[in-house]
Amino acid sequence: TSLLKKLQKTTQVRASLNGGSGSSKGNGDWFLLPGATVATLLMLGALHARRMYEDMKVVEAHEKGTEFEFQPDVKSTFLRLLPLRSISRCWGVLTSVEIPVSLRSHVYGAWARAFHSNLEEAALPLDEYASLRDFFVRTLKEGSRPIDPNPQCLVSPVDGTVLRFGEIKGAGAMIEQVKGFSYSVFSLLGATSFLPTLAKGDMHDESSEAENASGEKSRKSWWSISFASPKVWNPYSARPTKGLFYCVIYLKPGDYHRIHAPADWNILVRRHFSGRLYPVNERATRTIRNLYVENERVVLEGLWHEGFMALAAVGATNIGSIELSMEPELRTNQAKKKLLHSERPEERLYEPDGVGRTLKKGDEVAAFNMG
Amino acid sequence: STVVLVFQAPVSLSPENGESSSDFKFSVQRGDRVRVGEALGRCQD
Repeated sequence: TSLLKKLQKTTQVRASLNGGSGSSKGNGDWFLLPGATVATLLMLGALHARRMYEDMKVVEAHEKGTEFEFQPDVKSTFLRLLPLRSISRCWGVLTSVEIPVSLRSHVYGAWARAFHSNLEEAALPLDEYASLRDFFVRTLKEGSRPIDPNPQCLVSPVDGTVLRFGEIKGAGAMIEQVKGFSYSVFSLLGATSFLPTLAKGDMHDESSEAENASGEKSRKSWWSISFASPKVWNPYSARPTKGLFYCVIYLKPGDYHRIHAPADWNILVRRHFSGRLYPVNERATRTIRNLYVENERVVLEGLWHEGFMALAAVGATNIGSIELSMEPELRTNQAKKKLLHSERPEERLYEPDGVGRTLKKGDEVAAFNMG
Repeated sequence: STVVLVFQAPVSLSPENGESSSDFKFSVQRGDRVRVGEALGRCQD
């Protein structure tokens, strides 16, 4: 109110300086624009302050060891109504616009300050990234990410924050999204996954029932033969001495967005699920049901020296597309051509003889891209 | 964006009660920042 009063006083002072009749109408118009701008700025400021306050509460809760429970809200319901895939693609187009060379270092510098990126690691000088999209998927200088050489260790495939990890036990084969809500690992990886489990038939939850059509049966048996024939891995004989583990890592906008092999890995299958593109931040994990199962994702499945290994790269609104190094022709986050969205993923078997694509620990696998 | 890693690793079965204990030990904690190439966990020899 005081700000508005000050603005009003300024308007009156200017009117008296201008003098003469007829200036009052012009002054009223002059007042409208700054008034709207101030109101918008105030609203944005308030929203930002609220966001910061909520983030602070989350950090404090983590420090205290308290955990937020799953709690859907109006905002998450509203997100379902938005055309997030189209918004994501528009964002991709916007960020692909070439930035003038003179502005590049300023724009990327601002991005780095906002999202805490380390510009010194970038492989190229900032001027050489033509657009924000190019800058976002930048590679790093040689040696920036030393790979742990211990053959018994599994390394992080990405830069990010560890959200969850643990062992998958029980007939449900569930992964906890957040306290109070879990999703089936088969829903994440696909019903045709060769995940070694105790009784696969018992593990399908309701969401994966749709994928378990009768037509799948013949294909599954073919897959079983294909996987078993190299004599690399037999899930049923290995069952007594192998456990299943998972790790969920969240990448913030400022993080390095390329994915690397977590171990020496033979990738046999790629599965692309064309889904929604909800945000995947901390708030979204505790308000949106089946977040990782509903979002667009690429799943890579194969073998490492201890058995099965799968990696699901889950997209988000701002980072909607995933590019594979071994399959550059794969396109994700495309406009849907069909009115009815099919839940069935698009699969590709790498080398039908079961050899797959061999990667060394630390080799680049994929990249997340804007839009 | 998020990455979910699902993998097999060794577990030991107790000969007495048949309960399993993990031979794979995670070396990270929830909320930890990790970078490419840093160990997430190790299989014990």
